[in-house]
Amino acid sequence: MKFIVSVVNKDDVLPLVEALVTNGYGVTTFKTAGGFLRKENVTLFTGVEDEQVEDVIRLIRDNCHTRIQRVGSLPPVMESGESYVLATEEVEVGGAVIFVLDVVQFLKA
Amino acid sequence: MKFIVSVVNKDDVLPLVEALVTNGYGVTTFKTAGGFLRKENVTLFTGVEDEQVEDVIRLIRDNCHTRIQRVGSLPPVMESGESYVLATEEVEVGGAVIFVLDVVQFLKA
Amino acid sequence: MKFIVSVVNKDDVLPLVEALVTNGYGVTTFKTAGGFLRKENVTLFTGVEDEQVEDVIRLIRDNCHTRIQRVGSLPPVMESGESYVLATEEVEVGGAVIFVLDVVQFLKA
Ligand SMILES: Nc1ncnc2c1ncn2[C@@H]1O[C@@H]2COP(=O)(O)O[C@H]3[C@@H](O)[C@H](n4cnc5c(N)ncnc54)O[C@@H]3COP(=O)(O)O[C@H]2[C@H]1O
Ligand SMILES: Nc1ncnc2c1ncn2[C@@H]1O[C@@H]2COP(=O)(O)O[C@H]3[C@@H](O)[C@H](n4cnc5c(N)ncnc54)O[C@@H]3COP(=O)(O)O[C@H]2[C@H]1O
Ligand SMILES: Nc1ncnc2c1ncn2[C@@H]1O[C@@H]2COP(=O)(O)O[C@H]3[C@@H](O)[C@H](n4cnc5c(N)ncnc54)O[C@@H]3COP(=O)(O)O[C@H]2[C@H]1O
Repeated sequence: MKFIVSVVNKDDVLPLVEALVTNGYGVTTFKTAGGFLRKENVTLFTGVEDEQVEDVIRLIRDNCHTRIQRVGSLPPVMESGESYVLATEEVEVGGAVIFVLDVVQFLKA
Repeated sequence: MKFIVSVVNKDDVLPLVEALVTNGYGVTTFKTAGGFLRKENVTLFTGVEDEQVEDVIRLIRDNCHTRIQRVGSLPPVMESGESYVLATEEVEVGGAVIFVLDVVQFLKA
Repeated sequence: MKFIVSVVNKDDVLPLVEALVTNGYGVTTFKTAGGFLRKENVTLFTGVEDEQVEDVIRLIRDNCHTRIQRVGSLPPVMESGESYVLATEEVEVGGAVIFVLDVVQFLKA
């Protein structure tokens, strides 16, 4: 068995969870935050049989989309009265970041 | 060492955490949601020595109870004025869903 | 690749995340609670190459500090009118509790 941890964009969660459940997979979600953009995202974990890993990854790919997020950056110190054009930087946030871990034992108590 | 991840019903969390702590185990909890029922549940993780896994699983079994949850389902489209007896479906939600993962290194910084 | 799960004190999160991101590491955080003190803490996970594990642990050590927390305990039953000096116990809460798990597969979808 494998334990798949995926970090996804919060706008992709509903269609993704819908697709996983319709295909008979178990899934649990929780709210997280990214370290770089400090924005809310969502992490989900789903325990699946080894031969189902590829199918779950396909479902994640189909339901999660890459986005470009504009991140503004201000100079560290601004003199009063000084005008400044906000330098924005474009950061590409992936569809999903996926970690597959090995499960030693799975049970329902 | 093993890392035990358990998804439990929120009504079972307090007695379970109490039992784990009284038995000297470390435990961390966080709020999660199930993909199927879309209801709040709780996930906990506890790092234990290999020979303690069975004892922790026993404590989880003793403190988590299976429940039947009634889930209503409406037909996809309802004509106005049409009356409808809500078809409810009974879903059995387990006491706890448990994943045991292997820990390569454990330390307190 | 390794998946590092660390439970840290909420007052150490910002400097730690800052240090990880400045060093080019990916990190995701979420709110958790400790089983013993029942207080809010924060868990973070960061996926890194095997040879980066030591560096990440060093960053965690540098940014997380041990604290002494005073925990009051009342006797189980108090007679009315009885006065009681709250017995406090000092509990040392570590800088960080770290679990390193093995990653079988990592991908960005
Ligand atoms: N230290 C750094 N220096 C420069 N650019 C950086 C960076 N850390 C992240 N980025 C960029 O910013 C995007 C958002 O990162 P954030 O940390 O907010 O949100 C991240 C984070 O929550 C999680 N994540 C990504 N890699 C991770 C890792 N190795 N470990 C744990 N979580 C990770 O997935 C979310 C989306 O990541 P994604 O890679 O698609 O997209 C990332 C990446 O393009
Ligand atoms: N393989 C897995 N990976 C990750 N998390 C897992 C998992 N299996 C279970 N869980 C977590 O444990 C909760 C309880 O699952 P249980 O199997 O006892 O009870 C389940 C099961 O009886 C049923 N169920 C779940 N998914 C289903 C599906 N795709 N099709 C049909 N029934 C499903 O509905 C109950 C509630 O499910 P819900 O999703 O709300 O809540 C789930 C979910 O949060
Ligand atoms: N093996 C493990 N598995 C999963 N999570 C773990 C863990 N060990 C520690 N943690 C997490 O790390 C937090 C800090 O633990 P630390 O050992 O530094 O500091 C601990 C420790 O000094 C003490 N403590 C914890 N559990 C105890 C127990 N069963 N009996 C006696 N003292 C305990 O109380 C402090 C605060 O504990 P709290 O539970 O509030 O918060 C814990 C818990 O959220």
